[in-house]
Amino acid sequence: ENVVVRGISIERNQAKVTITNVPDKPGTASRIFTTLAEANVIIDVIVQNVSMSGTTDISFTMNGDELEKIGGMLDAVAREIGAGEVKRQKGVAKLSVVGIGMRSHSGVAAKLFECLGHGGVNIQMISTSEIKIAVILDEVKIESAARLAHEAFGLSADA
Amino acid sequence: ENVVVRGISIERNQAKVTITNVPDKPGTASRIFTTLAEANVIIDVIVQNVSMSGTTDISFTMNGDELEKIGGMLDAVAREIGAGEVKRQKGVAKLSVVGIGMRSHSGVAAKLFECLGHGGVNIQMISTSEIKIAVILDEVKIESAARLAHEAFGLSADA
Ligand SMILES: C[C@@H](O)[C@H](N)C(=O)O
Ligand SMILES: C[C@@H](O)[C@H](N)C(=O)O
Repeated sequence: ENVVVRGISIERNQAKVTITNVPDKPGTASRIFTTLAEANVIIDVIVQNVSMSGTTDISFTMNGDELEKIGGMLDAVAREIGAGEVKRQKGVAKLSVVGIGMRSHSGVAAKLFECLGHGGVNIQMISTSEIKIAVILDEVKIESAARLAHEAFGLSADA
Repeated sequence: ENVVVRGISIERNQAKVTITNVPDKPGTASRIFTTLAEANVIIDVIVQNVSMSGTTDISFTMNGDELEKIGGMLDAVAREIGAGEVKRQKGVAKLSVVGIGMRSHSGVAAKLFECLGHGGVNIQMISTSEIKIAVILDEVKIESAARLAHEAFGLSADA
């Protein structure tokens, strides 16, 4: 399959929110995101990995300036559904490799993770699709990460 | 922001692979995906959530028929990087809601999770972008999930 990397896009000033230990049964994710939708919270990436012993974490990212909009609404939902603590952290950024045909993208993902790894940039979250590989990392590393990614993919600085 | 849901796409016969307890420091993700890329393994979704106490799980999905291609290569990498056990499971499917402008998609995500929750379909993994909300679920539930999603989004059965 032809893989074409078109460019790197970054988004600064993001916050990550994690609802920990969400019971892994139908309906819990719905409660969380219905609450956010009703409050008109704009969210970006949603990530949930598999549960290991009946619970899992659900995280999402959003604009750091919007974080106050959430207030305590998720803490209330977390209690309602029997989840654990809600964690919030500002000062993260998203870097995405955008392309087409990345379904066979273990090579593209490998290249991105490798350049970041060699550059000492820690990857906090990963979420991918056929056209985008997105990683969340510490905002202080975003310029360095963008430079590393441009070099790794042979892109000019404005790609 | 105008959100337009264009359709539902499903992919059956998927497998999920999880490398558990991956040390959350630069370079570990790179080792895993470089190994997969060198073996020409085609992967679909990659999901990694935040680490809680220095380690996190990294999961990916792939065509169920390709699972044997992985053999023991990830177990070797896991040992090398100090990760935990590698888990594999066939019999999952991916359902995606495809659209545009889903950046403000807490509403679209909420609607998808809600119809699945009400229908008793458990969501095993979540990975999203502005144009796609993908969930991984048990393959035996995929027809039911697709029907529920089409109804929830007011789409004809072939959308
Ligand atoms: C954890 C959460 O996604 C749950 N499995 C649900 O289906 O709502
Ligand atoms: C866990 C893994 O993603 C690690 N943080 C890395 O950067 O490679």
